[in-house]
Amino acid sequence: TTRSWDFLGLSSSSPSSILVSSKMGDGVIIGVLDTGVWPESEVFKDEGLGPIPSRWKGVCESGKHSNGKVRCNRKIIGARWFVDGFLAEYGQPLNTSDNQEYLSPRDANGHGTHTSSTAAGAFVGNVSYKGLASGTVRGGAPHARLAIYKVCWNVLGGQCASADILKALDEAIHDGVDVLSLSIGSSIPLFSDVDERDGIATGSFHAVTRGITVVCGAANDGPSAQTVQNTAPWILTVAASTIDRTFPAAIKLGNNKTFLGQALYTGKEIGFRRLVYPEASGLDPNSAGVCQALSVSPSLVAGKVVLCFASTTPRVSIFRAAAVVRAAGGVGLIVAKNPTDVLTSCGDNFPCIEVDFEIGTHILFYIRSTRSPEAKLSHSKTLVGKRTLAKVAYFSSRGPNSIAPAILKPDITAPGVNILAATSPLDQLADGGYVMHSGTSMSTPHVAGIVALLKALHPTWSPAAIKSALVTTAWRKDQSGFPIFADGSPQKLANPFDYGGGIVNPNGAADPGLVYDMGTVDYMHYLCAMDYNNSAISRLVGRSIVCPSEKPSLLDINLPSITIPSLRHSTTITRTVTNAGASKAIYKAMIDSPFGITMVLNPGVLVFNSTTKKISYTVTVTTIHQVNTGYFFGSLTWTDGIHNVTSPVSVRTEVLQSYEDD
Amino acid sequence: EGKSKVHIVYLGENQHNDPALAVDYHHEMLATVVESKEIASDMMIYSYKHGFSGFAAKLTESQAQRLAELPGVIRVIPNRIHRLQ
Repeated sequence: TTRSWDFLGLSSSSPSSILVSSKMGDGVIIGVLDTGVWPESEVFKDEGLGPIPSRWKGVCESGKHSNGKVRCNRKIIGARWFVDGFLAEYGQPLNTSDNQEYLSPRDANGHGTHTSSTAAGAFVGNVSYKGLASGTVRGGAPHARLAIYKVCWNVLGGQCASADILKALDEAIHDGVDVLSLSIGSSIPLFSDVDERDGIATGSFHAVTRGITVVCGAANDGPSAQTVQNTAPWILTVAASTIDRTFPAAIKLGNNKTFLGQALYTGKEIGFRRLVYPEASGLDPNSAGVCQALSVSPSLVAGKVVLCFASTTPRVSIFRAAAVVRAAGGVGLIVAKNPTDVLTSCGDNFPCIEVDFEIGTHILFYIRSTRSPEAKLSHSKTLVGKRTLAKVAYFSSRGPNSIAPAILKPDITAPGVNILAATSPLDQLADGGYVMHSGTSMSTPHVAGIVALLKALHPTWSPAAIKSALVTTAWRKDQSGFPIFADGSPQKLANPFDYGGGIVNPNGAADPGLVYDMGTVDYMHYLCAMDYNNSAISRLVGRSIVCPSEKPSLLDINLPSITIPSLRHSTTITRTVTNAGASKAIYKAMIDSPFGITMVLNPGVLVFNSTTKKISYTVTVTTIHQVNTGYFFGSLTWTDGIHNVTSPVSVRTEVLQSYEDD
Repeated sequence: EGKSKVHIVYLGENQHNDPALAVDYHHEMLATVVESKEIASDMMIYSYKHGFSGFAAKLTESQAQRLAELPGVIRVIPNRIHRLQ
């Protein structure tokens, strides 16, 4: 977070930032369901915070054992833990043979401390990770309060039972939180939106109908399509992007050529050393140089720099290869791999520099063509600013939504790569109480913090209005007008299935112009359209519901996006916009139709005044394609000259029934 | 049949203004499929009583099936594990 908030336009030094106008989220309570919190971290100091909001009804449970006790303050106003569902499944006592854990809200894992400090941590200056990424860490809403619900336990990397998650959501609704942040997911295939095995969709439905925005991660199963999780339309689902910061490290070869890789290496420069690539004899000379299968003897690599190529699971490969090279006396490692954004220190500051296959191949050709190849490895530097483009992260899960493809997911994208934030001192990667982590776990609390700022500015906005404001104002281009890319194989221009509306633009969302609002009735419309039965829907919403005999269309859910997964000839969809700006306003449409698709609006102009605050319009979408196509993308923007209210549009033509994801 | 596993019995929107009444209702409902209220109390893990209604309890498959057939029960579903992202 030493850079991510500046990247998003929420610099504390900018007077026009909503950080100032929202009083840094003062008065808003963010509930975080995660691995707990390390309350003594400086990021949770409560200096300058006023009294705890009077509506707060939560509690601070200190825990059973003296070493795990937690004390709250005016920043962490609530802390609870829910383990019974987990223990009933796994047996007691908690098996923490691999990792320490506390039966209290105290965070042994570090993940919950990272996410909660990202959402609402206080300003702490002069923080870095081993000298890299230095600056001031803070949360998105530094004056918001935190309510900690520990539901994930430090077993096998962090596990959480749906019974515990549901209990935490039930209590959080009672306690009076305004925003909920859940960096938790499950696995594909998904359970339905009304299936409690999901644990999140059902509980969050009840939270959202009470005005609580629920922010969840999209998951880390990208870049494959249809991997996005937490897809219910009432959830705000967050993808992950890089920011305008990199950590280049130079590799200088004996032929005087220099290549730049990326690393988290802050040790001394490794002067010119012999450079080796473990080449096998026989039919497959490359087999010995595969990172994940690296097996090198001290006689081959002692005192040398090793090059290897990672073909699969790069992160595991790098750790393993670094350990092997180090054990054999090697002094450095160059890893050639597919671009994956995420960087991790190779332990004890061992120099392992990551390059792409192109650079790796150049280095290999140099080794193969030189009698005594040499390389010099520099330590990493922190490069920040406009010349570094943000991209959708390689790992970030992608749409379309596998439950309801007409509901665009993810909704929005936020920084989630190499994010420096507070952690537990027990985190083995920690440096002085801080660590760099990557994942949609990290992008989720960024959005939760921004939602807290919006809640402080607009306390009456519904969760759907907040989502709409975020989606329709998001960035699809960088400051210089350059489009945003999505990392994958190969890298490509990002589309709504990569980033939803785009990269979150907090200052834009504070003044969106128009919003696509929704309430319980709209969610019932969705549930009817999904063929859930009347009695289940009635119980869910707490009153008798009879779905209309003519099934509603998913395409008419009042979302700030338009996604048509199966267009044959022509279809007409309806949207209703609510004026969230000055009462007198005239909006005109700008259409960027997907390739081969025509979009006709009625009306083409929206006129708002003191009596007309909501206007419905229709869009008739027609395809000229005569074959089944993939998705084509476009946008629909309503503009009054000041605000641009942009909906992402995704359309797939299907003249024949789809038999697979074509 | 013999092995109990954590199940979530989901009843939808909370129909009780008083959380204590919701808890009593959950115990009574569970007691209808076990021998007594005392056993029901031992099996109960959580009552969901504020934002929505339901409970989590350790149930055998046949107990889960019988609960699922009671009026007012939307679903009875096994607990499952989520992971950090």
